[in-house]
Amino acid sequence: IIGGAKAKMGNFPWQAFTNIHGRGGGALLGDRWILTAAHTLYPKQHNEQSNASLDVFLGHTNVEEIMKLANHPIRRVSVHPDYRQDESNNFEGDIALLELENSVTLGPNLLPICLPDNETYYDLGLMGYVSGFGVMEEKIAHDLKYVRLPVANRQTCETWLRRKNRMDVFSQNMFCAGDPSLKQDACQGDSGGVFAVRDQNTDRWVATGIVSWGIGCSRGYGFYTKVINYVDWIKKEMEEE
Amino acid sequence: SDLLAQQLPQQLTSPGYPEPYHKGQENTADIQAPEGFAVRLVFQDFDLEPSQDCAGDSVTISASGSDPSQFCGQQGSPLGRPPGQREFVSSGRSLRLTFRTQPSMENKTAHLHKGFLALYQAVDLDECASQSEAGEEDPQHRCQHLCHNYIGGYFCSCHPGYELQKDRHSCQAECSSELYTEASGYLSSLGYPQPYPPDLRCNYSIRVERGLTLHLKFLEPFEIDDHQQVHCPYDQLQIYANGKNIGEFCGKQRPPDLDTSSNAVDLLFFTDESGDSRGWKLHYTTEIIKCPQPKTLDEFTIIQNLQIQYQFRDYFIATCKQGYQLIEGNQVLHSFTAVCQDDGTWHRPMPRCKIKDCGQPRNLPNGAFRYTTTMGVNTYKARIQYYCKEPYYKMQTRAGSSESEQGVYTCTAQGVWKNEQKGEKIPRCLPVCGKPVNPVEQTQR
Repeated sequence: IIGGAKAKMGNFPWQAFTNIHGRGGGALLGDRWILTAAHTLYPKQHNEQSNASLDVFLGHTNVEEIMKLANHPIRRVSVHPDYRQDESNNFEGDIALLELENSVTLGPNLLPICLPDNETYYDLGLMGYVSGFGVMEEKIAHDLKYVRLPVANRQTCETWLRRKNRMDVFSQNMFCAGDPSLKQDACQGDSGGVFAVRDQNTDRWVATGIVSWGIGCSRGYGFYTKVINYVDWIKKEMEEE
Repeated sequence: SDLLAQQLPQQLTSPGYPEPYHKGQENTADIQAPEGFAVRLVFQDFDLEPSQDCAGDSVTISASGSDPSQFCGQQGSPLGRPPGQREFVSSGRSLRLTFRTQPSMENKTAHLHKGFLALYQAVDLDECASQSEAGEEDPQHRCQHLCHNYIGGYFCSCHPGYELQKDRHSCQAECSSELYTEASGYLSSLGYPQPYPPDLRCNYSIRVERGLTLHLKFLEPFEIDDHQQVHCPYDQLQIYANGKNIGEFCGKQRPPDLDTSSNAVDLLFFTDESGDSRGWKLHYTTEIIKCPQPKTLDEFTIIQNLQIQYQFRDYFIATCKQGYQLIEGNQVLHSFTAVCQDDGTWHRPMPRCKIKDCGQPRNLPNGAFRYTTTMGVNTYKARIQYYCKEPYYKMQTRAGSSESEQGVYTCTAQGVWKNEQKGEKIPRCLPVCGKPVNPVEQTQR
């Protein structure tokens, strides 16, 4: 997380710390599912078949402490069928689910996040929180950091991308957040973590996006998987749980 | 001559009959009947010269065991002693007829008497009658008890309780295996009320259907040889019911009426070589066995269709009030039936009804329960309330029902915890999403 703050225990109780092909993040859904980005499991430009171990940790804001709380074995991995590992500039379908072998016991430091149910969560300027154990500037994080970012204008992000002569796919299943003028962003190691929005009506936190990709860190906009477009798939995978 | 009598009559005549007989002759005919028959002889024609006391011509008929009879003269004539229509039946198997004429110096034609024509035949000998006539003269050939004549013979039989011996005439007391199977009847010692015979070893068995009980009632007189000081030293009557001795009796005191509670009674009557007592007699009757009225052991047991009286083969069914279950020992019963046995007892004891216990309620993952009735009591009608560990979990509820309704479980009469809506399934505690206890707060403006 660039330009963020250190999270306190219980600020983001859904935050998972993964170590698969390097650091990554995720969010707890229910009591035995982890929502994450597909590319944390199958990174781009990493063609060989993945045999990496799936280490998932939950329940703390400190990397050393969270790892002491024991790894949660994974029963099943489900990657969205639209994800293309071999297309380095296409993060379409960058979403995956990890089913834990055992349900976790919820508590103040370990709670699930909700799924979105309407498009208002993607309104321009709506502020959301992105948290993660990824790099901050040039340092690796030891503690969970978070940053507060606004949902950006889709056309602006598109224009910004093309002006940089980037051919990366920015599809309707993604949204962008942040501001080139801000020195705040997610970065490597935050992938899979969620863009969380607090619903003022229900006073619930909702995972509207998944940290997916960006051009460098803190130099513009960040791109997120648009979770609402995948809710049906998620529910199907979770067997309507 | 020797003649054999047959069942069809045969003729016997004097020599030369019907021509006048010659004087000075003597002829004898021995008529023999087959075994079991006697000889019957009837004169059809009789014409002998009459004389004083038949000292002249005569026919003499003699049979063993009876005095000879002498006849002379003519049938229908007052002179001499003609036999008339009289039948002569031998007392034994044989009869002898002797025809004797006196020698005479007179002209043969002066005596024009034809002689006789007789018919003889074999007729059944009534040995029994002859025995009674004979009295005690020939005890070896006399039936000791009863005599039965038949054509050509006779046989002997004995009074009840006695057995015909090998000599086929004498009887000896036999009572070693007397069996009585009628529902009621009389039994008595041999000869009752006359003195019973010596050296008896009698066994009277009464066997009636299962489910009946035998009652014994002794009649007067009751008299079995006794001794003042020693209990039944000479003769005694032992009574067994179902193989168990229920009494030994002697003396002149009639035993009390006995309710044997059994369908199998044996009476053993032993006598010594002497004595002159008159014996005993009893009247036995039967009554169907009854079982005691079933009584519940607790207020929760119900006896279905309770009868006023239960007898052999009747049964009753016991059930429990709602919320209770049948217990026999430590065994839970699904049903209970007891049958009245032939000994008047129930084939199994009355069960108890124990309140249903639903056992410890199932643990609710990510939740717990509390008793809304007495804590720790899990019996019928006990009630608990499940709840989830809030705020992290919330009970899954159906539309229109509250969490408290969903979480209420009652111990039912079936012995299971049940919720009105969910049945036996326990509720689920679902994770609460998006509600951090300590959400991030922005303070700096």
